[in-house]
Order: sequence, then C-alpha cells, then structure tokens
Amino acid sequence: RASEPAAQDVSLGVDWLTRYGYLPPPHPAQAQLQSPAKLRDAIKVMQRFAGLPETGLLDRGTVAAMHKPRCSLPDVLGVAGLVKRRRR
Amino acid sequence: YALSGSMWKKRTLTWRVQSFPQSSALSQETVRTLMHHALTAWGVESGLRFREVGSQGPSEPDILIDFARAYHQDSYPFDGQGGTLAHAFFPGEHSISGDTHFDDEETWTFGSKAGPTPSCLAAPFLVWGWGTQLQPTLAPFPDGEGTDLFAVAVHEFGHALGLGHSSAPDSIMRPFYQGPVGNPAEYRLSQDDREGLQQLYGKAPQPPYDTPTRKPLAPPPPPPALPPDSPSLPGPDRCEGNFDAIANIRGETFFFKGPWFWRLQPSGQLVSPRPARLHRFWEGLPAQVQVIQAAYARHPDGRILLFSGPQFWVFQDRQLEGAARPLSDLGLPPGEAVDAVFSWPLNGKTYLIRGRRYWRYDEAAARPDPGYPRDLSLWEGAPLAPDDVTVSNTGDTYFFKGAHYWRFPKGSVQAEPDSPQPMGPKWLDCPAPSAGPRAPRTPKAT
Repeated sequence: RASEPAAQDVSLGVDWLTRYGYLPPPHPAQAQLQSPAKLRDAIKVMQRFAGLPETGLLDRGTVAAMHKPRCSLPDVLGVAGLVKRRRR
Repeated sequence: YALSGSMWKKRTLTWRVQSFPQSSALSQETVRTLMHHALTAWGVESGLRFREVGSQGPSEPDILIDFARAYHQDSYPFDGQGGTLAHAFFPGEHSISGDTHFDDEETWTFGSKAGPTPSCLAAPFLVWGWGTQLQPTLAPFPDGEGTDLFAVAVHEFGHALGLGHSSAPDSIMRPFYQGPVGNPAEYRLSQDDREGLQQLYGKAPQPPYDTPTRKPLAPPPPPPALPPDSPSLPGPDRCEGNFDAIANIRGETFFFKGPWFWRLQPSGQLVSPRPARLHRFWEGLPAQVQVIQAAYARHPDGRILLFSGPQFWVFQDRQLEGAARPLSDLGLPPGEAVDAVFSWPLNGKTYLIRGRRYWRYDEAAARPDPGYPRDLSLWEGAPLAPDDVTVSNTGDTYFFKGAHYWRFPKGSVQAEPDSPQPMGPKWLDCPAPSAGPRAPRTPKAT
C-alpha cells in the first residue's frame, strides 16, 4: 500500500487542486466534505496534465509536480471538471 | 486542447511591452524581439496579424505586456522565483483582456542551449521570410539555469488568444514549464495547439509569411523649404536605377543614391517620390560620407549597418552607435570595400559581396566563417558586382544592378527564368523602360 500522504500534503494538495480548477472552491455554508472519489478523480486529471501515471493518489511524484514552475491560470476552466474538453 | 470560450473578433491585434524585466540580462531589444517571435508563432498558423505600437498610440494595445512582481493589481499575485511564472487574460472587451504578465522575480533567459542547431541551419542558401534571427545578448545561460522567456511567452499568448491549458504531451499549452523550445525564428506550434487555434481563427489564408511587426523607422524630418530657384525635384532621378545600396529595413525597402534615399513601404507605396537627405535622417553619419555602397538590417538585434569604402557604421534605429569600423572586422581583406551585403534571417549569417566573390559572417558567433571568399556563381543567373542584394518581406532574394533586378524565389539559388526585370515599375512607381537592351545575363554557372 502506498504510504498515506502526510496531512500537510493532503491539505496543500487540496488547496493546489482547488486553485487550479480541479476541485470546486469550498463553500463555507455547505462545508461539503470532498468525497474521496471526487478527490481521486481530481488528482487523476491533474496527473494527466502533469504527464504522470494516473493513480488518483497524492503520491510523492504528484506532490513534487505541484511545486514545479507553471502558469498561474487554472488548468480546468469554469466549474471544475465540467468544461467539455476536446478529445482527438 | 481546451478553448476558454472567448476569442478576438478582429484579426489584427496590437501589442506593446509596457515594462521590461529589471533583473534580467536580456536587453529590451531582445525582449521585444522574443515577443515578436512568440506572437508570430501563433500568427503564421492562423489569419492573425500582430502589430507593435508605441506608447504614444491613440489607444491601449490589445496585448499589453508587463514584467511585475508579487501583488500587481490583478487576481494572480506572483510568488517570487519559481512557482507561478506568468499569466495572461483571455480575449474580451475588458481593458485587461489579452494582457500578459511575467513574474519579474524569475531569471528570464534566452539562448540557453536548446539542443543542437538543426542541420538545415547549415544550408548556405536556405531563404526564408523576414524573420528575426536572435542571438543571446550574453553568452548562453548554462542549461538548467533560468526560465526561457520565449517558451513561456508562446504559452501565455495562447491564453491571450483564447486557449486554455492542454494535457497533450507536446503542447505548449501544458500548464507546467517544459524548458526551452529551440530557435524562436524556427519554432512551430504542435498539432494540438494549431488545431485549438484554428478552431477559433481558421487557418492561415496563405503560406505563412512573416511580416515584421516592429514599427518601421520614424519618418524623416520634413525637408527645409527649398530656395525659390531650386529644381522642382531635388536630387537624382529614381527611375534611372543604378542605386548605390538597397536594403529591407523593418519591412520598408530603402534605395540609396549619393547623399539621398527613397523609402518603399510594405504596401509598395513610396513614402515620397522626393528623395530624403541621407544626413538629415541617419543621425551621426559623418558628413564626408557621400555614398552608401551597401546596407542591411542585422537580424539578431535589428541594428542597421551602412557601408562606405572600407568602413561601416552601426545605427540603433536612426542614431549612430559608436565609431566607424573597418570591414576587416567582418572578415574582408584590409582596405577591401563591398558591393552588396545581405543577411539570412534564418541562420543569422551575413553575406558580403565584392565583384564575383563573397564572404560570410556569423552574427551569432560574432566572427567570419572560415573557408571564404567563395565564388558568387553559386547564385545561378545573378549579376556580378551587384549594386546590392536584399531579402524581401515574402522571403524572396533580390539582386539589383543598374535598372534591373533578378529574383530568386524563397529557398532557391536559381534566378527566375524571366530575370532580369526592369525594377522601375515594380519597385519605384516608374514607367516601364522603352525596350532598350536587356541587362547582360551572366553566364550560367558551370
């Protein structure tokens, strides 16, 4: 079993995924918990953008990619994950 | 690819670099040239055109480029070195739409080794459009240091045109920095990026030709009021031809004759049928220089070089930069003069012709190439000792001599079969000459 990511990595990871459009911004009123499935899907999409194996886990490579130099704009535009992407 | 959902309605977009990197070793000229190339990379694949405008323009340009740090009055504060590098705003009606910001705390570089120069660059006679061959203003940065400004600029201008991030492996629109992408003058978008762009703006209406997006040189100062008895049209008759020098300078073609010159705009329109005075325009050119024997615009940095006798002078825009220099600096024997000089935008090499010989100078390495002079007969059909040679905005090469020109189609070293042609009607708004003797055709190269 891959080692569980440290709480700090999860927290930073969720912030990062939210900032770049993979997760919808948290809504204080609903305080909806991020379902693990949604988090896993968000991580998979991010791994595709980063050219990483799409494990859905916040593994070491994924956390490291979140620290790489990049463009400030979100990767997923509009409501997270709902924008239709052109597939060849 | 992904589309942002917005795009520009117009097809010609204006741009300006409003602020430059404070800490970078890149000169402002290099930054502007890199931006020109980054925009051109998108322009050649679509119907889009980009025009650089000055700060005195009537309105703000569509794409305003800034180097800023930390919080800079938009919703994407930068975070110091590393992390976020840049961002751009999608097309729209808002004043910030299209604007592009680079983090000034990054070490912006150009020319760090981006892999070996493609062999095609070695081809001595590959002729391409009017591009801008770049050279690093400083020795190339060792690999791994700094962030390649050209690569990031191409990415950000993709956003400024309406593209979102892409996960395609070879796309420039991937969100993460992928390192340098090679020679800006040759860079071509990946298929994924081309498809996304063409979804928005369609394909280029014709083979992609670079059109210079730098502002042409400022107009000459108005001529002083002529004394009443002066001839109606001072100076020589342009329709006689026999020019001393001809050069394509930022898209305009300059025809020099004695202490005069004419300017032809990219549209083919003469700025004026009256010649302008050499010394009133080229500030600092010594008064004793009354004939310019050759001229060209140097591609790495846009400087303009004027040659007379065994010397040449370097101009930044219209101002002389430094003292006269000997032609031997460019590899010619001491005391030698030139008939013609021209530069290949693609490989950054400059060719200097005297009689039937030519030398080659490597602008990027700042040294003459070994193994020269060579025989000019390599250019099949070209006249010996031409008045001058220049590469047009469409990438064709033109040799001029007397009242005729020889055209070499883009990428060819053979003159068009119907060369030479009278230059007056095509270039100078002059009547076709009476069917006088055709210019002597030079013997075919053996």
